[in-house]
Amino acid sequence: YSTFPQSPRWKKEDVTYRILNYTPDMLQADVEEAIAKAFQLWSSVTPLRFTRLYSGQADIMISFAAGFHGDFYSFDGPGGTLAHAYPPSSGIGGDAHFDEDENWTKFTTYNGYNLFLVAAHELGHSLGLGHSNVFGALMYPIYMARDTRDYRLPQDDIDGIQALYGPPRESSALPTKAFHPQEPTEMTPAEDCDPHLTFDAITTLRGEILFFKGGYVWRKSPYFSDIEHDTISSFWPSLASGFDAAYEVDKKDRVIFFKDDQYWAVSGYSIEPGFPKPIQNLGFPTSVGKIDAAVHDQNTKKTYFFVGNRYWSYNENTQSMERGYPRKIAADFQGIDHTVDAALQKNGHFYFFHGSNQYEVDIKNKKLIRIMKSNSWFNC
Amino acid sequence: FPVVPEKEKEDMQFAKKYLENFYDFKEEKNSLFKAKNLNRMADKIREMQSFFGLEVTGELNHKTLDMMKQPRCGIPDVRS
Repeated sequence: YSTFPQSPRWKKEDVTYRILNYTPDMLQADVEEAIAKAFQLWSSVTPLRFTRLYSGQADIMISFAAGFHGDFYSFDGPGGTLAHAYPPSSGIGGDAHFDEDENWTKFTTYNGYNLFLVAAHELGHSLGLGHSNVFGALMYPIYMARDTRDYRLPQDDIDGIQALYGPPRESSALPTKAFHPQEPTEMTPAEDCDPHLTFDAITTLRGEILFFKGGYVWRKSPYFSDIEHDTISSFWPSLASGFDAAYEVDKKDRVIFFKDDQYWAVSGYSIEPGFPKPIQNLGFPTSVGKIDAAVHDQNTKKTYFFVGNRYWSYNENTQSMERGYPRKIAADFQGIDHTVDAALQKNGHFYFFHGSNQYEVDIKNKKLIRIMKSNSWFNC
Repeated sequence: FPVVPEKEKEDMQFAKKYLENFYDFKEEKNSLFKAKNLNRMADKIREMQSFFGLEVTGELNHKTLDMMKQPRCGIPDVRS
């Protein structure tokens, strides 16, 4: 690895960034995700924390431009130079410029350049790294298409960036706050078998069960025995700050995430185009600012949304709220006399989570069967 | 095959620009220093070949030119 002469670096751990404009080659959400994921790569191996700004002057200003674009290094049309970035300092220092004459893509096929890979390289410069002559290093000067899904930073790049900033703080590798920077994200994961464990949201996903709390997710999978614990940003970098509710429509291979008054549809790792959308699109009145929990009944194709002590029923076939709702939860679900933090359908039952307890309910007659600890799924 | 002189000239131009951009090559504008320029350019080609692990010959051979044409980052590999 190498650094710039005199090894300029940011003299703080909280670094801000702002996306000034977008390439027409990609969806905005995909550009934001690529950039957030690129920052997360560097924050996961250093004490650095990155916060996205939406106006004003940020440390790292990110933009797309072609040819001459106001600095001394004009771009050269398709191919050749793809992008450049400036080492840490005030003004243009830290800024990253991407050549709009290239074809930018979120894929790693050969008809375009993967924005995440190029952005991760350029942000290395924005943090003070020069080029590396280690073939395969991220800071190698020449673009190399590679699989980006579980991309891990090569050791040479880790050595370089830690020579400038040291390793992450003890507590945890802080996920990139790519969304809602003013909202605190859980900084340290709770213990799997803590009897007081509570969850923000729960959903199935392709046969697995995902339990969300703050910026973390527990994965219970039929494909491996133990419970996996990850940061949400390692699956969906631009949704790092967590969710209020989530549910899967398995026939469509689609999971819907809710945060405040917005919702996202994802299929596997990918956020579907055009999201986030306002929850009012689903038929909620403007008086509803967020939802507590959601669960989809795969048999009836109805989705139940829980808000306070009431719930709605949404018809996935007609994509509309059913008439006669909202109704009182306690009126229809015997024994559920409180709000619902998270909800799950599994093995023909509903599981309603409230604090550190979960309530198993028979779906057909909506009768309470038994009460268990919320983390009973973790084989404690 | 014999390289068409025009093509050779083009390649030399391209390589000079590349070395100026990324290897801090500065050409003496005064044509009296032609020989000196060629030596200096050969030195910079050697520096670039060494960085990319190519055989260090100082000559603008096919492999070196091919590496120069790869899509890349606009930041120099070496700086004064």
